[in-house]
Amino acid sequence: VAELIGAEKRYAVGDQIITALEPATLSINLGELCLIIGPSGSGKTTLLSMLGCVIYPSAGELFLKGQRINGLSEEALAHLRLHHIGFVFQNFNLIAPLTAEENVAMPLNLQKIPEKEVRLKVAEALGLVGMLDRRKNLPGQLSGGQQQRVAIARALVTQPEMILCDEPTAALDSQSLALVMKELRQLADQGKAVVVVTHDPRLSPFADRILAVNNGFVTEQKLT
Amino acid sequence: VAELIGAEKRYAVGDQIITALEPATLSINLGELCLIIGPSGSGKTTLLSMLGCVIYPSAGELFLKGQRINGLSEEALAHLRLHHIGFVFQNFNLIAPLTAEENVAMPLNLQKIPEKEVRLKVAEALGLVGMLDRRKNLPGQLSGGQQQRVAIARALVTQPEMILCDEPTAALDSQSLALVMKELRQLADQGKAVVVVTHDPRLSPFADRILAVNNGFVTEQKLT
Ligand SMILES: Nc1ncnc2c1ncn2[C@@H]1O[C@H](COP(=O)(O)OP(=O)(O)OP(=O)(O)O)[C@@H](O)[C@H]1O
Ligand SMILES: Nc1ncnc2c1ncn2[C@@H]1O[C@H](COP(=O)(O)OP(=O)(O)OP(=O)(O)O)[C@@H](O)[C@H]1O
Ligand SMILES: [Mg+2]
Ligand SMILES: [Mg+2]
Repeated sequence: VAELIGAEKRYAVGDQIITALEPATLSINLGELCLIIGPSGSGKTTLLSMLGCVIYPSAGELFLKGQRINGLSEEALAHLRLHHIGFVFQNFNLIAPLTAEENVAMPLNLQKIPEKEVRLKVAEALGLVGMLDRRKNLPGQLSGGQQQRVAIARALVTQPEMILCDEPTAALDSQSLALVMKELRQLADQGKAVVVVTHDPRLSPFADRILAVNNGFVTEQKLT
Repeated sequence: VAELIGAEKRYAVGDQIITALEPATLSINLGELCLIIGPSGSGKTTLLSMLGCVIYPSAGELFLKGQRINGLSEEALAHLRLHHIGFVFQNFNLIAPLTAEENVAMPLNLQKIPEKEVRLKVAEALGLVGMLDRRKNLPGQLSGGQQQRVAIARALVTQPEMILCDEPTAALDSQSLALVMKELRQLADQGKAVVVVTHDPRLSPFADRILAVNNGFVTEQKLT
């Protein structure tokens, strides 16, 4: 569903060039839960953002469902992301003046889904992460783990084909973690493509495939 | 160094009352590394924020170095925090338009420390967390784990008596985690009070003492 061919990312910082991602060639497949592991600063978020069409490669190519992404306008990209990709950001990116349920409803409202259906889907998504009773709260009134769960609900509510999660369990205790990972595992079994960036060794049992990132270099790891 | 007597925290949300912390009585001692564990939303950040004089108790009392905190003005509190407490926030709270080194220098500049000494201490703190080479970068140019390490450096740079850390290793890989925990362990051995809120089971070997929080209730846990 997503394919990188020699895709790399460089940033200019003052007079330095930082290579966040070395040329990478890989595919993300439907029906698979793929883990991306690696040290802090190694390029995991960069790789995920590229797969999610959030950032453009500095060089190389990116294909989403067979379509070449490099040439597309920001509007066309935003449309693709809205309809095909669910993204859980490392810092959640919840909208502060909107309640939990308004945050989760947003992608559905952008898709012009009728209000009655929106309310059902939002309730289902929040229920899945155990946040239904706090739906009227603002992000600032929620704990770190509660905010993370709302961010996960928002990524799942449009039932996207590709779900990209950046450290989705970093703020969660073992119980909430198991809940979230079972749900992601189920979505992969139902034919979605699920990619999870993590440092947490507790997530390996859920993976079909593991990509290791080190200093911007991506390698496929054998599952033990 | 810090003492809570029947301290509790309630929030009004619409027409609900949320009890974030049930009346808690406990002391935090110098020379100890104390872990605070518990599920998402259980009250850990609330407890830590109270110990750090970041929020006032709704009822009960808080003492810092024998001084009753409840009656103090916001200015007096800010002065106490600046001189005696180092805080690593769950969402880092780095200042976006300031570079990593400017962020770490801030508490020292507020203390009117001479510039030459500030530069030395900042270099030492950033070196400790392996972020010296990225000191001229803005938070937005850093990965999650890199931002977290800068936040840790800032909390340590004033060499405070009490160091409060909210999930300080959530975004860190095993190597950076070990680095940070060894440093916190060393500070406790040198006579500081170190309190770490965490979900990470890998941190238990570093603890002298464990407090468990559940639904706002705090209990002392036996070390196994
Ligand atoms: N400003 C606020 N208004 C309303 N409720 C709040 C506020 N701050 C915290 N709470 C609630 O108080 C409870 C405890 O929150 P707290 O942030 O202390 O949890 P936590 O243990 O740190 O959780 P996590 O592990 O998810 O970070 C939660 O139910 C939270 O939603
Ligand atoms: N906008 C930017 N400008 C400059 N450098 C950047 C920018 N974004 C990322 N980088 C750098 O690219 C490298 C990879 O960053 P990335 O965020 O992908 O790491 P990561 O593996 O997700 O780390 P973490 O586990 O700490 O979240 C890092 O050295 C980072 O500082
Ligand atoms: Mg990252
Ligand atoms: Mg918290």
